[in-house]
Amino acid sequence: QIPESTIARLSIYLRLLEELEREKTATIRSSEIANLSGLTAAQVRKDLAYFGQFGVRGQGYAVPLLKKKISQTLGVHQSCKTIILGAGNLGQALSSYRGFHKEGFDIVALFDIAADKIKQKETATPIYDLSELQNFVQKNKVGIAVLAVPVQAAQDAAIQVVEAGITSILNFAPVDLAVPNNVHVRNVDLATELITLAYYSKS
Amino acid sequence: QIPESTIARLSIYLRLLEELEREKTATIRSSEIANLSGLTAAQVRKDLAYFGQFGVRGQGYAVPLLKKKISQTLGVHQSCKTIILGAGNLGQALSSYRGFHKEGFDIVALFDIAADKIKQKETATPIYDLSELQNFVQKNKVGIAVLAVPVQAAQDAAIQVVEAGITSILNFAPVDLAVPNNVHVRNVDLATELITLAYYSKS
Ligand SMILES: NC(=O)c1ccc[n+]([C@@H]2O[C@H](COP(=O)([O-])OP(=O)(O)OC[C@H]3O[C@@H](n4cnc5c(N)ncnc54)[C@H](O)[C@@H]3O)[C@@H](O)[C@H]2O)c1
Ligand SMILES: NC(=O)c1ccc[n+]([C@@H]2O[C@H](COP(=O)([O-])OP(=O)(O)OC[C@H]3O[C@@H](n4cnc5c(N)ncnc54)[C@H](O)[C@@H]3O)[C@@H](O)[C@H]2O)c1
Repeated sequence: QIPESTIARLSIYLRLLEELEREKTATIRSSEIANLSGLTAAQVRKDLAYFGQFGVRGQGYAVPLLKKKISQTLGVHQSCKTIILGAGNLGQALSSYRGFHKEGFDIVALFDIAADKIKQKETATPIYDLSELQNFVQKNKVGIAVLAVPVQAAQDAAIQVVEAGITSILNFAPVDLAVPNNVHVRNVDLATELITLAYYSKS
Repeated sequence: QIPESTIARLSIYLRLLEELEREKTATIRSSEIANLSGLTAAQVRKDLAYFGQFGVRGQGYAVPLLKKKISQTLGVHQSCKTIILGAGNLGQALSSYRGFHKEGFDIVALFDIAADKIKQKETATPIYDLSELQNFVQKNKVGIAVLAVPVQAAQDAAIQVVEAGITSILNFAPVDLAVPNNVHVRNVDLATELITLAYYSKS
């Protein structure tokens, strides 16, 4: 099994390689990938070693070949059904974003507990009552659940999603979720991003 | 100058140390921090070495001491005025989020180009015309600009923000921004998060 932190860095290397290919760069060394992505060369080599040996000692990696190998490993253009729990400010903003569809992610439904949010006809994507979650996930092969619920509801929501059979969670609530080992959680922590930026605006 | 990727990882170490302090853990080694955050021990040691030597060889770091040092370095809890460019789905969701205020980030204004979005009275946070950006930033010591504009407008928006004197940008548009060396850009790439999760839901 490839560690999740390695898979996340692969997406970053892939975007980098797409840019290099546009600029017609033929080869790149792990130290150059490291500089461009703010990592150590050892980290880059360790990540790429999971996929076999494509580097040529002394010359680096062939850009088109490495790009193709990473795209295949990530399975980038296979579509994946996604649901969102929490149809509040963030949940609705995410559901209306056409950019996810372009990357192969279809947001097929939202779930909420507030009666005023549950609408199955007016919004582009239907909003169901949370009690319909298990049923919906079993009927429609859902791959990913996004949690856009209040922080105190996040752990319960994660348990319900896992019980419905989903093993991939994108979590926006600023809390560490306790889930079984086979479940992968990615946390988007916008406060951490702002804290990092504030360091520079203050110094 | 401490590299930005190191500063971003410090926020992650800080959250980890806050959790360890809650669990009454007294010391921790760089290899344990590495395991808990999906990094190499070499990366953790390299990051922490920027702030002096607090580890005790063979015992690791004292949790309360390391936590205090990182909080001070990051300047958490000093307030920082933030503006948002783009008062669409994402911009409005971000501006209504009370969690930013808790971390010391005050969203003081939004800016847009569409007449139907510009409202200075009805919404909690005023929405100004983009032409007022320079004026507003100079009058109100703004620290951070968030870009929630369409991808084709992002580079222009970045240039306008930098010309107004802001050097910290949180960018949601899936595009690499070209900015001067003294400007720090953090990209939130939700598509990369979903691609990483999709890898596990497919395999
Ligand atoms: N809005 C942002 O920009 C932003 C930024 C960073 C993080 N977050 C985080 O994202 C989450 C959502 O934020 P928001 O601003 O959209 O909040 P919100 O209050 O606008 O929306 C939350 C929604 O979740 C629903 N809900 C509550 N419990 C639920 C449950 N058990 N199952 C399903 N739905 C449930 C509520 O009825 C509500 O509609 C929060 O955890 C917040 O900390 C939001
Ligand atoms: N909505 C999401 O969940 C989401 C997710 C990931 C990424 N993004 C990215 O975030 C950005 C915003 O997405 P959205 O869904 O809010 O789009 P949106 O179309 O709802 O909002 C964009 C807003 O920006 C305004 N605008 C256009 N040019 C501008 C300029 N030069 N200066 C100031 N305002 C300008 C528009 O008038 C509009 O109000 C996009 O780049 C998108 O790719 C959004």
